[in-house]
Amino acid sequence: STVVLVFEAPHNFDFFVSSGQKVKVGQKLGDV
Amino acid sequence: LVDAWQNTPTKWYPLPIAAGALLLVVLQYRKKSIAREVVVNEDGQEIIRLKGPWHVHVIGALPLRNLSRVWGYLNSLELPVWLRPVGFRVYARIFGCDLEEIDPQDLTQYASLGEFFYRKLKDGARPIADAVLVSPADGRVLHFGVIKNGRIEQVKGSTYSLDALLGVARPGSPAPAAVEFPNQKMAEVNHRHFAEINGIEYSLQDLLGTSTPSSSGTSTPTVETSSSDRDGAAQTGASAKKHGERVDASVPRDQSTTEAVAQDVSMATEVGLRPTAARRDSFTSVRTKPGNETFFVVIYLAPGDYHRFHSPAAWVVERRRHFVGDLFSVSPWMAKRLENLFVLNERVALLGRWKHGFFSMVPVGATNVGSIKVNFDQALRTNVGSRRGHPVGTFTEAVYSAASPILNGQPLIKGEEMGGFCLG
Repeated sequence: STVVLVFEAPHNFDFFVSSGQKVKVGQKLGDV
Repeated sequence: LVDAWQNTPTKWYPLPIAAGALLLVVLQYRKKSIAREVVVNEDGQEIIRLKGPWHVHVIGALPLRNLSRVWGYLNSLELPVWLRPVGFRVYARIFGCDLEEIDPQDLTQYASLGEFFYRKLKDGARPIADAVLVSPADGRVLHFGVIKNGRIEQVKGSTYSLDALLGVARPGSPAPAAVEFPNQKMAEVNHRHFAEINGIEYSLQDLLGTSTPSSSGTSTPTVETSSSDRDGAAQTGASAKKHGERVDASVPRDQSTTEAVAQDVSMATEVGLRPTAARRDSFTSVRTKPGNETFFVVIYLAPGDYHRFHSPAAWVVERRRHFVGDLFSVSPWMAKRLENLFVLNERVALLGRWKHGFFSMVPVGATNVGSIKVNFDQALRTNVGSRRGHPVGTFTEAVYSAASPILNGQPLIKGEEMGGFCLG
């Protein structure tokens, strides 16, 4: 199963993950 | 053969550089032409087809939906109590589940593998980070980035259409057509448009397809439920679907109107949206703010992962679109080989808004986990019936306006449990 998020955010939105990284619920994905 | 294998001398000949270069050009051209190949119908709309190597077509020929349902049935069978701890420990060992964090920890209380698969976690097992966007699920980040030209990158070099994923139309694309299925009397809207994204200057009305009923000329009114008849929302929804109307699938709240309004206002503050009674038609006027971009992130849940999903942000879910589709595996192996995987598979697109504008979350099913649950949606039924009669790109839509009339949707706070994936 997969979850896809598509969202609008300001230009300065940054992801704090890398491809292939394991994540858990509530872990920081990105921030403005 | 043995003699020939052992004694035949190997002679190496230099390959002319021109031949090698030509081969590389041909391979590159072929790769690009496959990647860019977009099959359209007579209306210029993209037709999503199964594309990939031969083994993908072999898998595609299998009755995946039936297999998925059989798998779900087998895993719903009650296991003998003595077998449960041993069986679940073996499963946990193979797939890497952490049994220390599950609730309840007594493995005999999980009657079947399906129940264990949909296990809960202890309170506090997943602390919520202080950021605007957090992970909605346990899993592995497959891909993330900015959406360019309306295409989301599945893997390097392979993309799929954002329009097809969410069922949205963009400015410049033909007006969406409402398709009436005589057998089901269910209004489904075909949104298989493919058009270049027009920068960020598209209205949320177009993005979410809120103009569909009027633009198509077909009446698909929202089923409005007053506070007094919210208890019958599910029944109303089921009846309304048969008559081609849009369903309000909100879970009714057992509260007085005053309390509900106070809660909505409080929630609006938390979500970061201004509470207003006019939110119902806000998408006709709100535009994507200049300076914004559309981002995406794809998270893959492995079989051993905790399979409930939570709200990744504070947002309001206004509608869901259920796309009946195939149930291919969504493993990274398959994602590399099957183009349009996430558009072909059954999925539930939850559409709404957060403080920065448009927000959506799309749980995508797979062969082993074809059933998608959404806690606040009583009318949603996934992985039931046949895929026939549901062409790729069509969906059934429900709105959640009764959940919070002030916010015109289901408000969610960051980290709140939303639903999950079940076996089969």
